[in-house]
Amino acid sequence: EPSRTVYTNHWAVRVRGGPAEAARLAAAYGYISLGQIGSLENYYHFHHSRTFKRSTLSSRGPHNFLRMDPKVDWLQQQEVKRRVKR
Amino acid sequence: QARGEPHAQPFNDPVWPNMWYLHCGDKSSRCRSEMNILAAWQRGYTGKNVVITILDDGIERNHPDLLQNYDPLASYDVNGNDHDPTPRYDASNENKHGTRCAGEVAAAANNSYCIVGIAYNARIGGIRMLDGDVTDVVEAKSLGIRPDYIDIYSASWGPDDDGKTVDGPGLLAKQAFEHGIKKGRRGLGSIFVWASGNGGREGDYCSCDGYTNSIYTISISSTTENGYKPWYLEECASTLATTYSSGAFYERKIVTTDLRHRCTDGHTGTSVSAPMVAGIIALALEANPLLTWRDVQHLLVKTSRPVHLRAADWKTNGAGHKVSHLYGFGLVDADAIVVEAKKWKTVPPQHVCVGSLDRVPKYIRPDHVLRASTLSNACAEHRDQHVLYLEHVVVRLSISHPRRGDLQISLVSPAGTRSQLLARRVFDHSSEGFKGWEFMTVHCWGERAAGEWTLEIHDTPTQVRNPAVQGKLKEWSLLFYGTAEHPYTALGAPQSRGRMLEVPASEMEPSRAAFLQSQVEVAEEEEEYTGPCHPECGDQGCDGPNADQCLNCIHYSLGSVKTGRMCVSSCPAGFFGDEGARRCRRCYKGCERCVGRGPTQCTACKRSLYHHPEMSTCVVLCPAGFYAEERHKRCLKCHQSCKKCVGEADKCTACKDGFSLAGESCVPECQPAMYLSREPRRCETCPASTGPGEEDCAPCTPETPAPHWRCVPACREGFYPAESPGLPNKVCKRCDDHCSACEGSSGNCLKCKEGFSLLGGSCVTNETCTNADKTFCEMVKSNKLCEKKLFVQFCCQTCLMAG
Repeated sequence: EPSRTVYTNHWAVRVRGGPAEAARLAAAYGYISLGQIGSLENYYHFHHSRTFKRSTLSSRGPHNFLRMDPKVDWLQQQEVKRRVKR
Repeated sequence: QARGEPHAQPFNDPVWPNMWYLHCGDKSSRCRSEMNILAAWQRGYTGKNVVITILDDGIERNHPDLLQNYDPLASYDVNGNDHDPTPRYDASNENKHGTRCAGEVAAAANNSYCIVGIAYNARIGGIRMLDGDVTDVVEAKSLGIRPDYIDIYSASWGPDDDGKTVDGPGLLAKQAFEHGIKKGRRGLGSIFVWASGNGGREGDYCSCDGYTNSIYTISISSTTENGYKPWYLEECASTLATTYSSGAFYERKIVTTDLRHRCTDGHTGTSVSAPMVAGIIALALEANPLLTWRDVQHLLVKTSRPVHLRAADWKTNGAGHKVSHLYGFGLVDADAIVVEAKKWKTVPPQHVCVGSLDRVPKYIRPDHVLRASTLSNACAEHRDQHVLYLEHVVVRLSISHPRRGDLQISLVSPAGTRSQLLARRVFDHSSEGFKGWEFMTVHCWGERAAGEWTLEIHDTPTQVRNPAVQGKLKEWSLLFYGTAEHPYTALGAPQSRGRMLEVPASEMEPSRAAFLQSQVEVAEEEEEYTGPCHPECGDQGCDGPNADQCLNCIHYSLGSVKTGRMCVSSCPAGFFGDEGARRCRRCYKGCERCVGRGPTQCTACKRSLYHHPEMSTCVVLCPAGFYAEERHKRCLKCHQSCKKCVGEADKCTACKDGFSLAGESCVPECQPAMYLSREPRRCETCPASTGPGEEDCAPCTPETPAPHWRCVPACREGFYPAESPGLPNKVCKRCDDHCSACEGSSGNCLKCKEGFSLLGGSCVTNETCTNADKTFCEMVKSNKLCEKKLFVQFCCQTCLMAG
């Protein structure tokens, strides 16, 4: 049986307009911006505390509004990846 | 054989005598010092000014053996989103892994504590990222922390090594790798070292791990003290090199730092090996800080050696490198790598050549071998993509299969080097197959890319399967990475080669011919090659085993003097065989296959062009009277009555003179008061009963009396007049939903039904809302929600009113 995807309450969002715009958008839609993702320009890490921390269903609701915002180019709800130490 | 053992330095660290893989401290005991770490230290290289970080479950930064070299700027806690990578302590010491790896790299020397790290003067940090949910964001963040500050990222983790997983980096992690190699280390490229996998017992194969299988990572495997394959070792073609690690119970393990300020001599697994190589690379970077990420890979290929490592599959590839699926190019040699690094000249720029995609489906029959071949000129026609000398080769393929674990896949290079891209995995029962999975091999490193490549797929059922369900190779393509010039010499290899493939003198400029002749004369003094020639070589022999080392050809020669020539059995796409000259000559621009050079000698066209069989040309658009047949990309003739058609011969869009369009057909035009009979198709006189009245103007055909049609001077309310293809008159069509009077559809409403209001020519619900702020309305407008039926409740009226 293939393992089921587990979705988290974290999002990767590609936002035009820099960190200030990312922070504004996060606040407008109820997220917390946890800053840029490593060295990837325009990619930000958003956290939504009022979404299930782990779920086998992907979240909709307000996340669809964020997706439709004109400043948002791309958005991805984060999935848990099984990783092991070697 | 190890070179002469330098005198062991008198380190006072208590476990130093047990570091059997570094020195022969006690002459009476066994040792394995072939990695030549001491020799590199004696040259003065200990990792100074090099920064390494361990991507793992944290690092005990105040461990007495790590404290001195600990670098907070090379550290971060991605799980906790702060700057302290200290591991989370629990009763089972679960989070000891990162601390153990860090000690191998950079434990301080001569501090009377534990061990000596391989780069004992390097800066060491830790990125805590495995103690929580790992997501694409977590990985991308970790791989991209301070790329201008951190030189080497060492990772000893990956997807499950359970022998049934196929997984790799997500979109963001891939971008982080690419950003690292392009921009990291101020443009020299971040160095990512990766443990090749721990699933040997489960029959796992490391090509199913997209991290070790990536061209951006240096994949490191392990060997035991006596040079055997450890029980946990995964094999694959992307492993670059090896270090000593642990093995069977009677063989010694590796000593390192441990959690809670301890030392351990029980560290095992492939994660022993990756940090060791990270340490050795740190020595090389100290010797030459300008090494690029690719220089480091070249150095490992060039200096690693098979020594006494035992593998049944050691082979010498077409460029003379010994390579195996267990150990890559062999055991790393710290002394050799620092000596080479010191005098190293940056390799030429990386070229990437994307081979053509073969999308012809091929069935994989059980207990048979499917062979698919492609002839490549390695992008010789594009200067910035041409790959003459190979580095990595990637096979991207899609396979459907009822049981993925039954598959074995190999790739054979033009020089005859066989890489096993996938071995059978007994635990992999998945029916998902491979969807665009990229298998990578380093086994062809240094070989020529041009020539015939063969993909072989074996399907060996391990259990009873439904015979009606067969595997299918849906598509595959090759990606070549390498250089257009020889990586290690200023003079390109074609110029420095002994002799060259015969070129008719008439095809050369006089000065060039004289130059090449002089090269031949000089080179003939070199040693003669006496080995076997490539099967495509002619009777004049060769300078080496490859198809580009023939002196003449049996069938055709491909390429040019400038790019180098090779012998081929048939000419590749875009070329035709000139029988007289025994050469492949280029077809006219746009032709995929042809019988001559001219524009009207094409027999097949390149992608996106259509073949015009009557003219033997390749065209972007089919001319009038022909339609584009998409399946075979051909221009085919329309029906004789059609002037233009689309998709099929009798789907007419315009008719020849004397015919008129009825639906999609062209029918003969009839005089007034005549109609077209069905059989025979000819114009007949209308029955006398039809007349000029409103009811009488129905189409004058006996088979379509169409009693519901009426001729009206104007459409009634709720309808609007619209052109109708194939009819001479307009037709009344119904207005959009909620619209009671209109001038046309979508946005041309004049009056709305009850409960709706007219806004911008559309009818929107009278509902209003109070929370429609600016951001919300911008979102509503930019996504045109008001035009979508489902979204009319989204405050459209409020937003539109607000402008």
